Amino acid sequence: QKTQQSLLSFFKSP
Amino acid sequence: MLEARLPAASILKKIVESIKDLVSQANFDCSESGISFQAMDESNIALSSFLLRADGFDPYRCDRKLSLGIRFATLSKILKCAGNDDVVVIRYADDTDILSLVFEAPDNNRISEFDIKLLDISSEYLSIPEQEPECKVKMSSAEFSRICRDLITIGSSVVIDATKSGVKFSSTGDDGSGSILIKQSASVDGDGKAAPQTTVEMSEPVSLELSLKYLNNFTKAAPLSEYVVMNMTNDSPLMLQFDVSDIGYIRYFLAPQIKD
Repeated sequence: QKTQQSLLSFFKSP
Repeated sequence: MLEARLPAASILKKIVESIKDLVSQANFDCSESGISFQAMDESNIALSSFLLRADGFDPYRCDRKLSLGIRFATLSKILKCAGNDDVVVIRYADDTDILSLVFEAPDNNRISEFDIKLLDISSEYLSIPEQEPECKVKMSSAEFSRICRDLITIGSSVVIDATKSGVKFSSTGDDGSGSILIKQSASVDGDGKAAPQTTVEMSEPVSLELSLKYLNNFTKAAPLSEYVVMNMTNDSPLMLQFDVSDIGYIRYFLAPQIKD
């Protein structure tokens, strides 16, 4: 099983 | 106010075609330095961005920062009314909600003008960490498109393994598996012209698993550039860059998949 990660866990809102 | 004159409509057409299926609407941010854009898709998996530098337009005038909310489906339809070689003039007058696009045919005998209603969009800019990637691959954008198109017939994701000798794209599905290895090359074709080449610069071998649905969407930008650059770092999002001649770029970021 694979999980698609969200970009929000890498890039932060300023 | 904004007035920006782009020598060829084809550039803007290709940019919009390569974003409109990922993002339905977003702000075009205009400043003295040029026109830029950044937006994520609805599921927060991919981010698209572009920059067109002011010096790519002639003339370019923008006296204050503007955020112009655009619906891409509308812009795409209107750009279909422009010939590829038409000059495009983009105009915005302060305190209005209208963006004007003027298309001037090369012989100057046909001038069309379209107005688009602007949207009020609150955009949330993500800050993308500036880091040197562990691996940087430059390859033919047509080759990259072909690989993504071929492998989605096998599986829904691709594992990209980059080593000093080259880049391997592998996919596994219910019915089988496939892989394509692209070796590092610097070939010259029969005419003595440099053929698209693959280069790999790295500090670490990198392996990333990525959604082929998204990668296939990103390859819609391939007509803009002969090359694509992939910046990869283990356990980090992939960054794909297609240069827009020498006036800017379009970039895509895609979060990797992980094994449960």
